Amino acid sequence: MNVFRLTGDIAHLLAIILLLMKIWKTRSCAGVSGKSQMMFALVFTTRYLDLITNFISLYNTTMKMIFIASSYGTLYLMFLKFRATYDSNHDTFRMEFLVVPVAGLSFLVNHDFSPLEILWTFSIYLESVAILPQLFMISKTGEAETITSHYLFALGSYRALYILNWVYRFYFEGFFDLIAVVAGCVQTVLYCDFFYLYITKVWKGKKLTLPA
Amino acid sequence: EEFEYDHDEL
Repeated sequence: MNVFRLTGDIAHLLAIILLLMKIWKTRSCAGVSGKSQMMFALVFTTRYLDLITNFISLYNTTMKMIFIASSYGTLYLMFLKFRATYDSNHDTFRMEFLVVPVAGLSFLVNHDFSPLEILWTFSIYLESVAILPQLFMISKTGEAETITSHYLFALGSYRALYILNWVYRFYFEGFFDLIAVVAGCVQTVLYCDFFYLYITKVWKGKKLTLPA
Repeated sequence: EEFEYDHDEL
């Protein structure tokens, strides 16, 4: 564990808490993509199957359980409790355009052709693009609530911090996982446009709106 | 060489 990985995990946790808080406090999931959230639940489910087979540490197990539980909690709030507020008209990104190619790629490019490893690879690839429906939704509506933009900033920062963690681990531990690194870089690049808008608008106290 | 599962990150 190094400082980049720890702050990355904290940013990830913070993002999830921010999203749950937004939905709970406003009693609304308006502006949140249910498709991105469904894919995140799928990401955590397929990646953390190793909870059953491998024990790494109490920290690792606890975080995994929190991530899985919170992702299903978010789905419960979005699709059951506050279903009436779900903005499905703007959530039109086609999930199969991501899930199908990602599933194909995880069969073709992986570290080992075994069920658990293919599912892990699938989760890494899917996570890298799972935010696209959310970003697409913002581009359609042209704006995001400030709390939603904080959520996205924390969520994007998490993988960016993981990249620093991988650089650190490469130099100091000789650790290098090509699949995670490439997918993590793709994931971070997808946020760059959002990061720019967030820093130039939200940090100056304005609402996140897209240029016309 | 046998594959060793070692995903210790989240």
